[in-house]
Order: sequence, then structure tokens, then C-alpha cells
Amino acid sequence: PHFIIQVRGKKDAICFNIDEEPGTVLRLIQDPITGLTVNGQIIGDQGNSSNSKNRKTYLGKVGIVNSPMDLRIEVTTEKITLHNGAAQSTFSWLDTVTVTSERFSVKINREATVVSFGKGITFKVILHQVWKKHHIHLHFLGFYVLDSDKMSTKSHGLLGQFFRPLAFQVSDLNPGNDPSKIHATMLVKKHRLAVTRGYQKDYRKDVHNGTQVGCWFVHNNGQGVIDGVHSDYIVSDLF
Amino acid sequence: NVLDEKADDIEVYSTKVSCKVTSRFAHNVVTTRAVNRADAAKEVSFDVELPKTAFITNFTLTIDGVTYPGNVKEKEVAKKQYEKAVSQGKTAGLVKASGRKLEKFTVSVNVAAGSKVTFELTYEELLKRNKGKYEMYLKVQPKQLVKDFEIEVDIFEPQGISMLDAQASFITNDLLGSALSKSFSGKKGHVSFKPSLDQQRSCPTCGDTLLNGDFIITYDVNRESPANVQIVNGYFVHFFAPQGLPVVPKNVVFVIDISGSMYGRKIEQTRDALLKILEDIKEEDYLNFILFDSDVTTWKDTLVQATPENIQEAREFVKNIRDRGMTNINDGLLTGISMLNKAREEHTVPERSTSIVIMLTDGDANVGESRPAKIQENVLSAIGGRFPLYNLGFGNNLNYNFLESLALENDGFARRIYEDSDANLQLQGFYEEVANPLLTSVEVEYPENAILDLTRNTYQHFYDGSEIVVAGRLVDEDMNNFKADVKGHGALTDLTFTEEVDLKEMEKALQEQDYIFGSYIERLWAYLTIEQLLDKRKNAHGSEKENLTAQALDLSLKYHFVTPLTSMVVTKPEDSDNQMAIADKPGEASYQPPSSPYYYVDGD
Repeated sequence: PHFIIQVRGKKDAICFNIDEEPGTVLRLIQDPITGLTVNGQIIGDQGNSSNSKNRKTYLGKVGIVNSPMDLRIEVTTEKITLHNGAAQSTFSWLDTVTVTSERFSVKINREATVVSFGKGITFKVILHQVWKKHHIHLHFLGFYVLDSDKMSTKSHGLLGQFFRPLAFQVSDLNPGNDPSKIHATMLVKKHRLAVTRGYQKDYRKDVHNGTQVGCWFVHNNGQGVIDGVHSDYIVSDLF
Repeated sequence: NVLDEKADDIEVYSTKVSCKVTSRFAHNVVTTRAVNRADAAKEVSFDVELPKTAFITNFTLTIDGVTYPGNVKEKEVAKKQYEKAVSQGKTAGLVKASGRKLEKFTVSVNVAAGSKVTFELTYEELLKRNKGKYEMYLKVQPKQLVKDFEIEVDIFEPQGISMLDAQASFITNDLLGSALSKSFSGKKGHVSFKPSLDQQRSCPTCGDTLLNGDFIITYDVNRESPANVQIVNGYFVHFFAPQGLPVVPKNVVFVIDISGSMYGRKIEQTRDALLKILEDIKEEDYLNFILFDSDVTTWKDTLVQATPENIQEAREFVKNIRDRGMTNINDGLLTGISMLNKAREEHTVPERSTSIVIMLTDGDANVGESRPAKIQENVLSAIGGRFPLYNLGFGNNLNYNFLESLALENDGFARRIYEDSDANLQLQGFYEEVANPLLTSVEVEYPENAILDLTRNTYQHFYDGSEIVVAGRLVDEDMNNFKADVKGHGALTDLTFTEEVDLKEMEKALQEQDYIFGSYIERLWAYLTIEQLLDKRKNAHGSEKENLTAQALDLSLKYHFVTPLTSMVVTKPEDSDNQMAIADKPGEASYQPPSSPYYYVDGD
């Protein structure tokens, strides 16, 4: 799956891919202040399973945990399950339903599930559907943090670590052979990284077509821009 | 069933039961053809047992190719015509209650020597979902072997069929089993039962039939989405049955009649049922038992949680329930209600829980406040619309109308418990129906000014395995979109389910089902509206009652339904004998004998 980071305080974005085996669970957010944790499990295309280089991977499951509320929300491409203490509620992506309690709300429709906690912390999980009988591609999920400034700056995880300002500079812009892919050098976290200008799609507002977002692509699983290496973010379970 | 006194003279050569179900609405036609082989006129009687919840919509008699159609008339008008015919010694038909679920339609007609007669009875009903399935019940009881006997059931469900089964209580061997076929795929289901003459024989050389018993079809639909809205010709129906929600904890008070009349089997069966129910109570539930005879005794002073220790103690209490004294319904109920109210006020039960009163009684109040109207007033005021009351009437010696009124005006319903070997299972079965509330205070909302003539759209509870059905009429038939919201309180959260329908797309999708019957939603709406008006009427007085009666009567006549307010009359005007048949709907009402004697049987 690819990650797009709209850097706080800058009108620019960084993006990177994480290439891991299907089934791997990645820690996306861990916020010790709010008690929120978000993990995502990777799925892969059905085709070319022997050739991992050509295989595309996506988010197939998202697990959202709110420890103080004893609430776990599991979103898969099939269903949305709320574990509220011992009680469990299951909804389908065909449902249009709003679940509200004093402390959280979950809005589900055929395109997205929006989970909101307290004072404006909102996550949006988008269902990307492919043709039902497609022999290779699978339905997959997109995960977005809306109003990330409501999350604490103590957050960690592949997304969470970017909830605080990040200083970076880009220099040595080199058009290369393909004018749409400018190569450059990024100075970030005391690393000099070779980056490429690219475009990714943000589906928050337009679930079907998305909106083009220009970003600096960091190679090698985001190495250098993320704290540590990507394997540091692999966890054993969705919850 | 068709027979005469000497069965050999009347040959029943064909009996066909054709059922077409579209979106739970069943349209059934029972056709029997017979010929009089005697050399003199014979009286032939035709009887069909149909569900109590069904409305007869047509009955025709065809003799030697001439058809006499039925006309639905206001009951009083039909009665006068009927009395006149009977006073002249003419034959007549009638409907009476038969057993737990059925009522019997019977009609007799004189058939000339060598003549053929065809009876065709049509009835309709809305199949209700109970414990996760719809059930269609047919009684099969031909009086002789029938050359051409068949039951054909076609089911069309736009949501798709998830399971379909057909069981016949009389199928005892593989041979007869081969006469039964059942299949379903996508939106369509089919059941066929066509036993040959040999398959109908009770033994290879016997001349009598083994077809005698219940034929039950059960099915359910796919629930990919919690709701389904269908709109045809400006009428809509909205089915709502969410799944996958946690059960709302219950605070349940059992108000049990232990008066002397419960002596013997009744009290034993009550104890058995309560012991079984105790096994099913969940630990998060709260409960208590209120026993009433001349006085009231309670198991505990307050509601207690269904912990394993309390359940064990409750079992001991139930085992020691003994009959005694008279029947003080008023104090029994008020004690239970007050206990529930107090528990809520003092926050001794969970905030997100729901309360239920279940009363079991076998008789009328005869001590303390025994005036039914006053008891109703007291109970209504004590409950104040906060929770439902369910009444279980045990046996026949009771004022069931009172129990029904009492339950209906407190958002519950009444159920008869038949005094039989399975009474304990009936009690337990009832409890299972209400044991799992998934939502409380359910309200179905539609855009203002967009709909008319809505059926009931608020419910105290939605129980797992059931279904809420709301129907109505669109103000503007040409509208493009239709939106409905269902709001309810769940075990831990509030939920709002939204259903949006693109009318153009729906029109296209529903075109394929026109082969069944296109006006089914309008008839379903009429059926549901009449049923609810009749229920409301039970507790209405004065001008309100007159108004409800007038509305129900108007719809019954317009849609040709035989309801408790109408009768269907079939006459042979050109026949010198001026024979006449009548189809009626018995209610639970106490029967008033008519001033002039005629042969009419009614009531339960």
C-alpha cells in the first residue's frame, strides 16, 4: 500500500510505499494520550502470487482500538464489526447506518465508514470496489485521518509519527528522462534521500475518481523519512 | 375437502392448491372439482381450513359451467340476506374457528344428478417472520383419493431466498416423499406436492387416503442489507430486520396466576415452562416472579440479576409453586409494573435495558378489583407507555378479549396457550420470541409530505428473528427518490438505518415480478391497514370506534376482504331454490345468538 503524508505546516506532501507480504499487519497509529491505536492488514492481488515484484498490495483490514472506551472496530472489505466491550454489532457495506453513543459515532454507507471520537478525531475508511468477477484485483480499503491536528503529537506509527511538524528541504531538482518524474534530493531527519516527484490520489472527497495529490516519493519503504525501518511497524495482530 | 354422506356417489377428481407469494404476501387459491355420479341430486359440502390471520377474498361456485361469484358485503347486510335464505330452509356456508391456527370455511350445495361442481376459494395473508423464518401453513385433509391432487407454491422475493423447506406431517415413507419437490434459486422458490392415487392410499390395497395433516412451508430471505423497500403503482412497503446487533438486556417480570383453576396439569406445565425459560435467561438480564391468587406474593422484593446463583434460587422457587385461592389479576399486574418502574427510577437495572411484563392466567379476575375496564385503566396508567405487556391466556375458560385489549393498549399482544400436552412448549416458544430484543423505541420515518396512509411506524421493540413491516402510499407517484430512516436504541448505541431508493431503478427491477401479481403492494398495504384498524378498534370507544370501524369496513369492501366486519355472499339468482352461501370471519368476540334461528356456527 502507498502512504501519503500531508506534512503539517507545509503545503507539500511526502509519499512512500510499504512492500510487505499479504497478511502482514502494520501499525499505522498509536496515540498514548487518546488511547487510540490503528492497525492495517495487507492483502495482495490474486494473480502473480509467485512473483512478489509484480504483485500489488493494499490495505484489506483496518482495526481501530479505543482502549479507554473498550471499543474495537474492525473494518474489512466485507463488513464492519463493532466490539463494544463484550457486545458485538456487525454491519455490511450495503447498510446505510449511523451508530451513535455519547462518546463515539460510526457512519456507514456503501462507500465509506467514518468513525468519530469525542472532540473531532475522525477516521475515514473508504471501500474501493473492483469488478466483482475480476480474476486478479480484490476490493481494498483506504484509510484517512481527518483533522489529524486533533491527535496528540506523541502519536507514533507509520502515519502517527507525522502528526507533528516535519522539517524537510528538497534540492537538486533534476527533470531526468520523464518530465513528469522529477528527481531530487530531500534533506529530512538528518538524512539525504533521493526522491521522485509523483502523484497519488486522495479519495477522501471523491470516492470514485479521487483527487490528484503531488508528493515527493521516498523509495525503499519510506526508509529515512520514517523513524527506524518499516519492519519496526509490523505487529502480530490487528488488535 | 369435499364429501357427501355416501362418498361413492360424489367423485372428487381434482383438488389444486395454488399459492403465489410475492414479498411475504400470499395469494392462495384452493380449487376442487367434483361430479355427482348418483342418479339423484346430492348435497356436496366443501370445506377448507385456512389460517386465522388470512382474509378470504373470493369464493366462486361453478355448476355445470355456470359461475356464481362471491360478493363482499357489510356483515349486517349479508346477515339479513343469509337469514332470509336460511329461514326458507336453504343451504348456507360458514366459517368457524378450528384449532390453534386455523379457521374452517364450509359450504354445501345441492348438485343435480350427473352435474359437475367446482369450488374455488381464494384467500390472502401477510406471512409474518418469526424466529428467523416465514411460515405458510396448509391443512391437507381430502376425504377420498383424488385423481388429480396438487399443491403448487411459487415464491418470489426480491431480496433473494436464503432457505426454503416444506414439511408434511403425513409423509411417512420414501414413496410419498418423491411426490414432494422443493427448490429455490435467487429470487424464486418453488414447492410442489403431487401424490399419485397410489401414493395417496393408506396401504397398497386401501381405498382411503393417508393425506391428513399439516403441510408447512418455511423460508427466509437474504439479509445483505437490514431493510428493503419496494414500490409499485404508488404504494410502498418497507421491510426492516437488521441482523448482527447485540441483544438489549431485559428486565422481565413474570406475573403468574396460581389460582385454584390452575390445579393439576396447568400448574405443572407452567412450572416446566418456567424452569426451561430460566435456562435461557441471560446473565445480564434482571427478573422476578409475581404470583397471584387471592393475594400477591413475590419471589424477591426487587428485580434481581440473573446470576447463576439467583437462577438456581429461582429454580427452587418455581419448583415449589402451588395452586390456591382466587384470581386477583389487578394486584398481580400492578405489583409487577410498580417493581419495574421502581427499578428504573432507582437505577438498579442497567440504563440501556428494556422492561417486559409477561402475564400468564387461565381465568377472569374474581377478587380484588375485578372489573375489566377498571383493571385496564389501572394498568394503562401504571405502565404509562414505558414498556410492553404480554398476556398469555391458558385454556378456554377466560375472557380472552379482555386479555387481548389489555395487552394491545400496552404495546404488547396476547397469545392463547392451548391446554394440551405441549402447553409448556407453547409458553417457552413465546418467551423465545421476545427473549432477544435488538432495538427498543423503534421509529420509522419518511420524508414529510411525501407519504399518505402510513401503517404503524413505531414499535417498542424489534426482536431478533422478527421483521417490522410498514406500508403506505406516495403522494407523488412520479418522485425519483425515496428515503426512509429507522431509528432505534440498541444495547450500547443508538442506531439510524437509512434506506434510499431510486424509483426508476426499482421500477425496472420489479418488472420481472409482474408475472405474480402486480398490485400486491397495494393489497399488502390494505391488509396491514385493516389488521391494524381492527386491533385499534378493540380498545376504542364512541365516535373513535365508529370512525375506525368505518375505515376498516370501507377498505374491506374496496379490496374484497372478508374481515370481521364483512361477509361474502354467493347466490344463484336464477336457481328456483335460490341457494346461497356465505363466507364470514369469526373473531374472538363473544357470540350473541341471533333473534331468528338459523344454522350458523361461529366463535372459538
